[in-house]
Amino acid sequence: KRFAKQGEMWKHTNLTWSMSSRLIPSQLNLHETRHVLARALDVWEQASRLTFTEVNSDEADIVVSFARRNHGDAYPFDGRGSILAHAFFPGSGRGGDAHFDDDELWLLQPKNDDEEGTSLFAVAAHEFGHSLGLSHSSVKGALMFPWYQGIQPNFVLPEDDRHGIQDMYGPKVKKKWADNPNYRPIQTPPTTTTTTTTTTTTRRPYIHYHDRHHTNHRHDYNPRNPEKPNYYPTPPTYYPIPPHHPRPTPETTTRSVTNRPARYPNVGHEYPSHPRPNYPNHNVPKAKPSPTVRPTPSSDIPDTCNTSYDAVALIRGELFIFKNRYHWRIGSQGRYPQYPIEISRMWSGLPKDLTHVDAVYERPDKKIAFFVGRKLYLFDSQYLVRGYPKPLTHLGLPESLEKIDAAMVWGHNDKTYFYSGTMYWKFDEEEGRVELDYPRDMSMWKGVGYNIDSVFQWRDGKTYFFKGKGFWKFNDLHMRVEHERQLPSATFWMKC
Amino acid sequence: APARTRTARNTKHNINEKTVKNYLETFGYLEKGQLEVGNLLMGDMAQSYEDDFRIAIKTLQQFGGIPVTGEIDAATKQLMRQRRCGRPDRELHEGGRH
Repeated sequence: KRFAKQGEMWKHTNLTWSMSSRLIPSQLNLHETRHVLARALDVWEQASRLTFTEVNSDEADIVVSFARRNHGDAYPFDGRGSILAHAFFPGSGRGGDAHFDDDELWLLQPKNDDEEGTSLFAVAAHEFGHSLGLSHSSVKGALMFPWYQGIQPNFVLPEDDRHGIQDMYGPKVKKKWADNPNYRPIQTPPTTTTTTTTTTTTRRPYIHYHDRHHTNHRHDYNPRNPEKPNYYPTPPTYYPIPPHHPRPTPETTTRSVTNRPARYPNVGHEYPSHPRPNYPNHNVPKAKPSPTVRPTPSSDIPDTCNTSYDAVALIRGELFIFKNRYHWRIGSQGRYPQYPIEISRMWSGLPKDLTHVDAVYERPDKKIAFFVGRKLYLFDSQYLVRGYPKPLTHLGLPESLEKIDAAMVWGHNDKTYFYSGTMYWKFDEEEGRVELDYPRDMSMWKGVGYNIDSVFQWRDGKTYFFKGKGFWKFNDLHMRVEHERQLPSATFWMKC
Repeated sequence: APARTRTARNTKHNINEKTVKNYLETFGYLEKGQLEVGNLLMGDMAQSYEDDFRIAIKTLQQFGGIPVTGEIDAATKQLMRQRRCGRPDRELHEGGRH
């Protein structure tokens, strides 16, 4: 055992942290800095019972600040010298706090060999070890070794450090369904017939975390007055079937099959007469009456309850899900019947031989961007904007890029992000070009992996990543998925 | 004259020693202020200070994973120039709490 415990430790394990309201980094993007710090804390969270929650208060357990030279404690910094940072052991007041030398050249991304600078992630992970009660270790390679050693991109907490933190706070407990406060095991109805009258066993299905705080009304974005959402009587709150639930027996599924149209209605068919919610001044693009030509029903019509998605986007407050040549539309009353319909019926400016779209998002200026292969099609409502389509290079994306997998305006910072393969870009809507120090590795978006299908920000302000037939809800603060395992898209988004 | 020469010699030696002394004190290898006392010491006391200083150097070298010589050699100077955490390696300042 070479690690060193200092003595003090936190009496609670659900620790809070914050950026100092006064001493913030002068050379760094504050938002990206917070993500790096959250990832550095996550190093310790993954190895122990500790959890870290960012708060907006200088009363947090761990307050992080960037300062220069003498900054009010006994450990003055030395300019761009050998001392990089220090932190205080657990305790009240400044206990737990971490101070970084603002004169240093901090790097927020893994650096190239010839690049000067110091990895903020590496130093922060070390300093937070002190904030938790660990002293320096003389084991070379240990995170708590006093001298800066840089850090590997696929960093894993070294054994000496892991032993140290687990010696103090215990190992991480694998979360079980039963630990989830909202978890309600399904009561399977008794199989034996009973002669006496019995109260029917009310199944208390698992309340989806998404609905955990549902008021007894469902409210939706009200474009006329965003402050005053539309209230509708709550349809039965949606309960997905947790993965372990026994598959419904065949007879219980015939009903849902008959509910679906026997076959895709003729496109010459009058526009569906279903009662549309009235959007008085809502320039929701109207589907154009379809051409009189009756296309033969096509084999690429996706199965609503059993498909992946090419793109998902919130457009004018309604959810549009794209697959092959078709799309579904989900408004405040749920999924529009008679869908999916061809994408080209809504946006006729797309290529006639369209087979699918790669990514879609509604820009801050309310124009709708479609990425198809190497081209961007920009629509003002359902009209193609003059001069489009344009090549991806017009946005500053590399010539070699074949396609965009996903695009979104991230609710966390209102910035636009494009994703493709293992990389992602931040796009400057004013400049109309991707920012210079991109692309970056997708691993920043912890838990979603590479080659995603789509991403968007739902009305609840949360970010959802889609891949295959499932999705993850993303924790913007921790920069990681809320739950390791995907949830099935069909049950949650298509209400199958 | 001897004092001046000694001081001159010490000044050169002290610059190395002074830098090293600051480093050793900053990172917990020497009690703060020990060197000032050390300079005023004569005879055995000076010798024991020398021992403390050597021991502190050796401890630093051992902690830093470099050859333990007790001398301020190139490896030690290199170690002292490396970027590092500002926290002491040994908590002497705080009453030696462990």
